[in-house]
Amino acid sequence: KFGKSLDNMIRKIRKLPRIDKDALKLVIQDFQRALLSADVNVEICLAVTENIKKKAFNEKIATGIARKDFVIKLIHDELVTLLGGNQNVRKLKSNRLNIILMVGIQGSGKTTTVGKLSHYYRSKGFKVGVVSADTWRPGAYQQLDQLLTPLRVPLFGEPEEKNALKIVKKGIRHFTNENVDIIIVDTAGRHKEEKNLMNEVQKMEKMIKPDEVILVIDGTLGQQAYSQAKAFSEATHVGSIIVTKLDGSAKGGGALSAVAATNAPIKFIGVGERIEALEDFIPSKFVGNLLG
Amino acid sequence: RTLNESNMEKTFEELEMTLIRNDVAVDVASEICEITKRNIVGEKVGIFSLKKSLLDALRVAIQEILSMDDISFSLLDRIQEKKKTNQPYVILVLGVNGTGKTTTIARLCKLFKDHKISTIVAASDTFRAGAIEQLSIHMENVGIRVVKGQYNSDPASVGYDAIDSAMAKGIDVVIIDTAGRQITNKNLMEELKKIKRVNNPDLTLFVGDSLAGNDVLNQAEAFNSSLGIDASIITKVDADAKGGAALSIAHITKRPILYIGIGQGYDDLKPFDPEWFVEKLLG
Ligand SMILES: Nc1nc2c(ncn2[C@@H]2O[C@H](COP(=O)(O)OP(=O)(O)OP(=O)(O)O)[C@@H](O)[C@H]2O)c(=O)[nH]1
Ligand SMILES: Nc1nc2c(ncn2[C@@H]2O[C@H](COP(=O)(O)OP(=O)(O)OP(=O)(O)O)[C@@H](O)[C@H]2O)c(=O)[nH]1
Ligand SMILES: [Mg+2]
Ligand SMILES: [Mg+2]
Repeated sequence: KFGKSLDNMIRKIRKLPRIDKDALKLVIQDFQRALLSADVNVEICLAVTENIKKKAFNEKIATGIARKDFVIKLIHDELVTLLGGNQNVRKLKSNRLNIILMVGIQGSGKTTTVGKLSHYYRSKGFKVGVVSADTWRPGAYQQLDQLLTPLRVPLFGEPEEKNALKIVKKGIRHFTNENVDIIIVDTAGRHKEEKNLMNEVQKMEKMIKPDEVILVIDGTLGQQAYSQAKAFSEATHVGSIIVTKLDGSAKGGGALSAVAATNAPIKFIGVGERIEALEDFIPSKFVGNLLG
Repeated sequence: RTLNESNMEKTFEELEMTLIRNDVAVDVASEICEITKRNIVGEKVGIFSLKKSLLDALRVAIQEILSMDDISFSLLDRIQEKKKTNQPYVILVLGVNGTGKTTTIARLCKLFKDHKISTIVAASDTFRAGAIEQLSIHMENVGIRVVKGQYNSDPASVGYDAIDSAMAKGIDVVIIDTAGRQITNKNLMEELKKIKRVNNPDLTLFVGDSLAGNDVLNQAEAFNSSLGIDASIITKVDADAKGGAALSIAHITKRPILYIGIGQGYDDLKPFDPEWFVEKLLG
């Protein structure tokens, strides 16, 4: 439905004989509404539309481009910039141990994504080990076990142990001795109001000094995306973001807020429940989908 | 002065933004503001009370959506009514991935137990890794029987077995846990229809994540049109969710929000209070 509204808007712009200040005002209103329906944060929407308003009439357009195509390009570019542009994501180093710490809100898709990342890195030739450090959710260890066994990726966990920090410490030591290239640590879901859990993950990061902290964001996350992501970036050094469940009806606009709040780029997107349902994040493709 | 389109315009834009900031779906927010505008156009207000009158009218409009005449809907009463017929009250729980269905079922079991209502649960999520173990451990903690099958067995028949078992043992309630699914997945939506057809639930319960934005409207709309939603529960309200999701769901399903999830413990389920909610939304 949202895709329809933005798609219609783009069509409307194309049909216009030209764009003057009044037509632009209507275009901006439509655009704003479409962004909000895609869950882009209110303040970001307002800021983006302000920028477009200024640029649409103040910039010199290359000859041959209709102002309306210029406006569409402005919208596209503005959003791609918000996503951290097309910057290169940090690669993991081979020939040494890399530790990845997965964090995120309850139910966002962390555990499933750990399975997907294990499969992804294994197919790239890395030796992967996983530590199940979720001491809260019943069946968390079994869930990982069922995901990883077909992949032949080793799992370390202690379902009876209630202290997550203890498990992580033991797990890292265990895999260091096993000559593993990448250790992925799965943690319990938590949100910004659970201060003790945010403290726990902060302690965990200080203790294991991961090479990368990945924040997993649910593609359906709405206006709360910014403040939740901010809390995670205050507790840990979020290095990248993975947006899940983009195979559904959600547009993932909340991801823009998460990037803005953490200054971390989106590295992958989850597009299904299968272990292979992980795709490289391509900003222009994501924006194209956002824009219908 | 008299309220008309132009003097209300600016204030309504602000109110609409407030609703959107609190996760009310854009379409729902604008529709509510339109309805409110139409209701009060032509009314007389004092020069200083414009904003207050608009806010009050909006409050009334929202209350109306949330307090539909089903607010007299008491789940516990309905279960007691069904008890008299010697048939179990069957609840089918559905929703997209990760919204808190399984955890909510555990909380409902605890609630029923506290009210001397016996329950049996069907582990009809036979797909997701660890789903059966997760539900089994929850049920063990609350002291409730689970009927389960093998992974990849037919979800509808697990529900059927649970109902058979409930009938044989005189158990009051059967709750059927289903796998999370995206509304865009035709096969999974068909599977859910089959589960409903085979098990004929008394209550089809939608579980939505209060942190979800506009998509919760798509979800509620899709499940409602293909299966029919009788009531909803929104979870993770403790995450400082502004709760707009409740309004979007109530608006599209025209059915009550029964409870809100406020944490991960077995007692973290509170009855939904429309008045408290409206204050939270407009406060
Ligand atoms: N359709 C779809 N479902 C997904 C995706 N990623 C995860 N899921 C599903 O989302 C649900 C939650 O996933 P989990 O991996 O258990 O989420 P989590 O973050 O580990 O949850 P907690 O540990 O409870 O915080 C499961 O049903 C997953 O199968 C995705 O990209 N697409
Ligand atoms: N903070 C908080 N967490 C919740 C609440 N309800 C559920 N959760 C958590 O959300 C996560 C997902 O819950 P599940 O019960 O597995 O969700 P589900 O809908 O059954 O997931 P799938 O079956 O995979 O679709 C778990 O970590 C729960 O503990 C709530 O009200 N508050
Ligand atoms: Mg998990
Ligand atoms: Mg479940």
